Amino acid sequence: MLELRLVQGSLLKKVMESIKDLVNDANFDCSATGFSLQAMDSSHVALVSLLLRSEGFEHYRCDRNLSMGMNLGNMAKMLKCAGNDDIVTIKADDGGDCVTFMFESPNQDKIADFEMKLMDIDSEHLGIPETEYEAIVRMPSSEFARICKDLSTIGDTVLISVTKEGVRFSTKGDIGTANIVCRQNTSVDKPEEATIIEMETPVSLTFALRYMNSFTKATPLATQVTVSLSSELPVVVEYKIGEMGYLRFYLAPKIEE
Amino acid sequence: QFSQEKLQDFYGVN
Repeated sequence: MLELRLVQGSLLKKVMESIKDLVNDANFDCSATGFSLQAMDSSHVALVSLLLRSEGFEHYRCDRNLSMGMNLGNMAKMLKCAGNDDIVTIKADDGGDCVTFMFESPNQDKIADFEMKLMDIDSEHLGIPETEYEAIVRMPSSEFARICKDLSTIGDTVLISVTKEGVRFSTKGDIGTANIVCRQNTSVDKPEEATIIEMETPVSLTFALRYMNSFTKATPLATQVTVSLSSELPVVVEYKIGEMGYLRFYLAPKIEE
Repeated sequence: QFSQEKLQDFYGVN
């Protein structure tokens, strides 16, 4: 028996809107730790990792570990039917072939339940070690989204370079080139507008902007985004989900031939 | 001019 009650149901709506275009089908894993997902996009260059810790739910009952295969597009369609202020409860029976999403309005005057069929999904689970990154950039998520969007009108790839001077986002295309440099800005009175660069070693990596733009669909989840870089490793773009967890995107770098 | 790497080239499969 599984029963997870999330008072801030809008978080789940936002998570689904962020990942449904990147990943079609995925297994949601439920354990005593929390509700999690790890899934790759169809071309196996990007990976989504979601964790919603059990402590973040108002009620969390998971009698035994359960893996539920879901079509994310269909799940997003159902969650779209929940109001932004609704409380969302996810329910499933052990060994059952469906999951129920229950939506309660804040004053309990409307209760809806949507039942969705589960599916069997064969997925490869990657073992991602905890890594010390050479450079970690924390910046406003809206600024990062704006940069990725702007650069994708000029080129297909972005070169992200972190040096002592700041973080540089560069692209080039048929019509010309573009460079955007963000310097460290530790705004004390507005921490959500800060840009903080922690750098052990200068690092420069190239990524496909198409994926970066897809990751920025998670912008409504968090005011800040963390971009972690190490030479010859996938970048990690992380959006914190309040105090309860995170949505991380991993993207393999492009290597010059 | 770039080749796109796959994630499996970096991380092991569990």
